[in-house]
Amino acid sequence: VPVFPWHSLVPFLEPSQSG
Amino acid sequence: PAPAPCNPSHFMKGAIIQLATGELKRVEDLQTQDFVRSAEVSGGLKIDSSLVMDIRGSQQRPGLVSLHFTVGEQQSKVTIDVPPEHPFFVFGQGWSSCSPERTAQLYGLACHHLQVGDMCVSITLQQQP
Repeated sequence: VPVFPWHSLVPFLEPSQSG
Repeated sequence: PAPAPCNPSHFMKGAIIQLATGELKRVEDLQTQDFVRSAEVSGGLKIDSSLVMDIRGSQQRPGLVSLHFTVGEQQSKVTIDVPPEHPFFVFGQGWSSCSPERTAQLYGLACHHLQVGDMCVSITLQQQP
């Protein structure tokens, strides 16, 4: 049975982008 | 015929998820605290709150949805294009997508309807002091 890491479920959003 | 979507199987109901604490849970059983605790013990990753500001059809990529977020304390604006069935985890609510019907069809995962004003769990790199 494959096991997936928790952080693969939520988006990685980089807050340092300006805008 | 609908094109075969990229189905990340970690969103399939019953998928086994390993938390940073080592604990195993099914994807449909995850709660806000599981993400918060995992980030705390992970070292290097941080949970951010990403507020949904706008949801509209993608201009560049038909069939996808553009989600506009303001992310974290800095309220940085970030836009991502995702398939409408892509689930996001909303604080205090759980899995939510733009099309809960498609999410249920493709993944078997029960979702709320993602709406403007929802606060989603996202991760970022922890700032080094």
